[in-house]
Amino acid sequence: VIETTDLHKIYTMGDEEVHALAGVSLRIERGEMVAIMGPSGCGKSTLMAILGALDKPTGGVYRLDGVEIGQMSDDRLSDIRNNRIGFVFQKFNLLSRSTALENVALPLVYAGIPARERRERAERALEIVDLKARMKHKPNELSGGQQQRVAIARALVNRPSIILADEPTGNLDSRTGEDILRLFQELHQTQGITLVIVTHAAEVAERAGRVISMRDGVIVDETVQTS
Amino acid sequence: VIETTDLHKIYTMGDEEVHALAGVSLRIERGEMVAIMGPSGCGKSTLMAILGALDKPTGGVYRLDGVEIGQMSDDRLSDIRNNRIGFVFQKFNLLSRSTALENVALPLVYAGIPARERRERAERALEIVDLKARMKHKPNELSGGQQQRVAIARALVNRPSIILADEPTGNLDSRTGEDILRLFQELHQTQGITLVIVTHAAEVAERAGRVISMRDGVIVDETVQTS
Ligand SMILES: Nc1ncnc2c1ncn2[C@@H]1O[C@H](COP(=O)(O)OP(=O)(O)OP(=O)(O)O)[C@@H](O)[C@H]1O
Ligand SMILES: Nc1ncnc2c1ncn2[C@@H]1O[C@H](COP(=O)(O)OP(=O)(O)OP(=O)(O)O)[C@@H](O)[C@H]1O
Ligand SMILES: [Mg+2]
Ligand SMILES: [Mg+2]
Repeated sequence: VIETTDLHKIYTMGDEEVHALAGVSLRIERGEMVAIMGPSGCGKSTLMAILGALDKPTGGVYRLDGVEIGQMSDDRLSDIRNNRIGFVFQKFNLLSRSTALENVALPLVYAGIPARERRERAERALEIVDLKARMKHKPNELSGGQQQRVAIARALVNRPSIILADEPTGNLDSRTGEDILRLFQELHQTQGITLVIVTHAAEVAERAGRVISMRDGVIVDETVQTS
Repeated sequence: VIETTDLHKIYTMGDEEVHALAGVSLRIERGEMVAIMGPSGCGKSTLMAILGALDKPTGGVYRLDGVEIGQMSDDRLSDIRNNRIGFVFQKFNLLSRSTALENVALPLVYAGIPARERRERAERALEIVDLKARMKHKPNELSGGQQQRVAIARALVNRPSIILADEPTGNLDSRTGEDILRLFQELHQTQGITLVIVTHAAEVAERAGRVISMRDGVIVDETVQTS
């Protein structure tokens, strides 16, 4: 379902060039659960942004369901970002003037869901990540791990078929992180969701069917695991 | 050096009261290395903000070097925050319009250090966290783990005698996280720095002399470890 061919991403700063991605080719099948690991700065978030149609590569091709992303209309891209893919950002990207509930409901606004159903579904998503008691808090009235869980709830609320999660447990204690992981695995097993998780944690990676390792903008290893 | 007696922190939101801290008493000796662990939302960052003189408790007393923080003048508090304590924030709190180098140099500006020495010391601090190649990048031109390391470098640059680090390795791969940990341990062992680290990672906590566990705004356990 996800296929990249020789992706490059170059940032130009004055006379300096940063090769964030230097030729990444990968293929993720529908319903797979894949972990991406690698040292700080090696290009994981850059790759995720391209997979999530949030950024364009400088070179190479990205095909989603066989269609080249670079050739899609803005409408189609928008639909993919809002309905097809759920994205958990490494830095959460919550709206600071909205409550947890409003933040989680936002993808439903874009999907044209009516207000009452939005509220019910957003409350349900917050309940699943154990945050219903904090749903009226704004992000600066939440702990780091609570903000991370709001970001996770928001990524799930539109029932996407692909979830891209960039370090979703980085700010969570092991028990809460375990709950989130079990939630992801359940979505994966019961609904066949395709799951790509960037993680630094071995305990997360070992639940994946495959672990892709990156270094300096390229893939250096792939390990198939049977859990 | 750090002593709290029955600290309380209550946030009032409309008719709801959140007891972020519900009676925290602890004592940290000069030169100790202490880890603080506990579930997401249990009060760790709230406690750290009070220890760092960045927030006031609603109740209870905090003594730093035997002097009650609540009775100190603004000048003295300012001096403590800028020169005595180095704080690594869970959300980094970098200035988005300044480069990594400028962000790291900021505490030196407050300390009245001249420009050339500021630049040399800030470069040195970035080198220590392996980020000299990125020193001209702004935060949004850095990866999550690189931003975290800039926050760490900034906390160290004024050579504080106390370091309060709120989840300093949450966004780092295990090798980079290990480098940071070894750096903290070295400062601890060679310079007798007092180190308080909030962490979710067992591999960080096991390097501490003592692990304090929190839950629902109180301390529930303390374990002394000999490493
Ligand atoms: N400004 C605020 N207004 C209301 N409640 C708040 C505010 N700031 C924090 N809280 C609440 O206080 C509690 C403690 O927050 P704190 O940030 O100290 O948790 P934490 O232990 O650091 O969690 P984490 O591991 O997720 O970072 C949380 O339940 C949070 O929702
Ligand atoms: N806008 C930008 N301009 C210049 N360089 C950038 C920009 N964004 C990212 N980079 C650089 O690209 C490289 C890859 O960044 P990326 O965020 O993908 O890393 P990462 O693997 O997610 O790291 P981490 O594990 O620390 O989150 C980094 O070295 C970073 O400094
Ligand atoms: Mg990243
Ligand atoms: Mg916290």
